[in-house]
Amino acid sequence: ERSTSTFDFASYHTMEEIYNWMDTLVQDHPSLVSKLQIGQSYENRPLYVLKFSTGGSNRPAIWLDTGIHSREWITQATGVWTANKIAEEYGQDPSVTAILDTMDIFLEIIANPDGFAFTHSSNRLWRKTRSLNAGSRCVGVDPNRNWDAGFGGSGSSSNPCSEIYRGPHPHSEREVKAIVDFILSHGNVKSAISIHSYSQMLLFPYGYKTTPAAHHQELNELAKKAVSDLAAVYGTKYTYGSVVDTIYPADGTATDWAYDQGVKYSFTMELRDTGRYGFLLPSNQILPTATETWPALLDIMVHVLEHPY
Amino acid sequence: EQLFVGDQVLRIVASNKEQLTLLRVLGEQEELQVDFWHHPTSPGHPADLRVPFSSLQAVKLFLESNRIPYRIMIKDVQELLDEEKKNMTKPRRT
Repeated sequence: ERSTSTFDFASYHTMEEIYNWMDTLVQDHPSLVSKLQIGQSYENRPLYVLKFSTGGSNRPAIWLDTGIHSREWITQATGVWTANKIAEEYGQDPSVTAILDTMDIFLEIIANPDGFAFTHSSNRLWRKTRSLNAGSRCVGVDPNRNWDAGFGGSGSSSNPCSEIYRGPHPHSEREVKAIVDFILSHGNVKSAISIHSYSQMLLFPYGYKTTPAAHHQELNELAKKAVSDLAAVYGTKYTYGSVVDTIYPADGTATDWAYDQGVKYSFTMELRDTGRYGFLLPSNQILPTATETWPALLDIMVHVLEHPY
Repeated sequence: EQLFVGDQVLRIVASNKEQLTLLRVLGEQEELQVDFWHHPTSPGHPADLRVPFSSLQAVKLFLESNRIPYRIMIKDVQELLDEEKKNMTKPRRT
């Protein structure tokens, strides 16, 4: 009989292995975890989301996604470990218990399944979706430049061959549209955290404009605490701040879109590495990366719980 | 399956805005097939560039002739990929 306890969290896995594991997580925690399908990818793969809920209806919710850039394998691996942690800690950890007694958590581990499958089968360094671009030999859209927030600005590209190609129009990508529709139809999402790699940063809006977000101060303070608690685990240093101040102008990003929709606690996390392995982080760094990320995620989730709006 | 034998990832630190612009121009040369793993953002901030083996000489010549400092972050991308694949199959076998 399969069980989550035999799953090797310290190894990278294929999509099939991750999807099978998700089913065992639901079986192991039937009163807490369920699996939803929020849509289909361009190549008609299911877009699965794990829902962690202790009941109620349309409770305030936290949205987490990993793997929207398919080559960032450390993020899907961290997503699996985090899903297991949430399930295991409910009823054990007072913070997790308090969060789930009041709120729901939605976690999409493989947000770009077509790209992820392609990294396993054909090109390990594939980042984008796998949609065909009319009139171009180049495939795919950057799913983190396709959101209707500053769409089309200089922080993305109109060239289908570019790694930051924005796509023909906002939400042209089914993988993006599915999240958009889910968050809009849910209507009570209070926090959205999109997990990427690499460069060890905790970022908040905006990327498409230099104007500080209305809640800049609060988000900055929260990010400061989160990166401090992350560093306390293994000393991994993160920088934090708004996207445009910390990295560069980036248009059409999920974090900006969520914030503009009223999801106040909207963050992008950029996990390890600092410039040794990049996207090819060895699997022996999966557990330390996921372990250090957890206190930062918990800080954000507890803050959301304690600051209802 | 696309292989990356001999491809390298260079960590490049532009010293000024002119060098940043040169880096961006380099990234747009489609024939070089380079891929920014980390885009150039501002002087002093590292940009990571994956360079196919076939373009390595041209790219390094360009950087050196423009005095843009760089170091080799990954000496052979395919070696890391082979290692990763080996580590993935090991647990399955056990």
